[in-house]
Amino acid sequence: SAEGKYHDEL
Amino acid sequence: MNVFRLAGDMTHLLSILLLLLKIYATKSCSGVSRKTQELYAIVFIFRYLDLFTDFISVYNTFMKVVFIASSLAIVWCMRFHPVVRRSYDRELDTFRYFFLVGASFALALIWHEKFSVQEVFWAFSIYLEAVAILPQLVLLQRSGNVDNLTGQYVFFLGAYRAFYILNWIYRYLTEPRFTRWIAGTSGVVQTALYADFFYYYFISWKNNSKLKLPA
Repeated sequence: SAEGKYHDEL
Repeated sequence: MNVFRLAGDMTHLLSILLLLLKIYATKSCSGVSRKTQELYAIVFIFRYLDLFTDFISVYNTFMKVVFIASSLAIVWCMRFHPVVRRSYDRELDTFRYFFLVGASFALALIWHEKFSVQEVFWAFSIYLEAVAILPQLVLLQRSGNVDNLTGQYVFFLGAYRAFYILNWIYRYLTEPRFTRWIAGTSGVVQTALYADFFYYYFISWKNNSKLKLPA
């Protein structure tokens, strides 16, 4: 989900 | 993905590989703080709770698995490996890290992106990572001589978040409405904690002398 992509960093 | 973030991730991976090399090659964990390793295991487990729910990319998932697995493997080695565990500086590695965990969680309850389990734990892992190196830095000060691999491990571990700060600046300048206040603030504090280590590391590199942190 777009929300899930929020933490796209490690 | 930008070059700063890739450099940061590769530097982070390198630091972990250097620590694994030190433990595997010397069958010793002298000079390594088990408490810092345990804090990092907690950091990765609570930061990557979305490992199975949010798929970002193969790279992202792969690196998360590597970070979780390697930190747990290092803690296992330092606690249970019959040879490695004997070289653990138990009497020097006495930092009371319970307070670091408690304070980080308390702060996460106050300052988070969203008041949900995943986001509170994510913020908790960000704050905890900022202070996770403290037991290791205290141990280095107490155990006079620092072997090269351990020094390099700490150096690259500190450098990786500095690359992330460059990444956040770059993304702030190139992506509209990009902000990472929690990670950014915490990342600056985290990198600042390495300042004196970086100074003594640079001195030892310049003078080609053994790394020595003043007690």
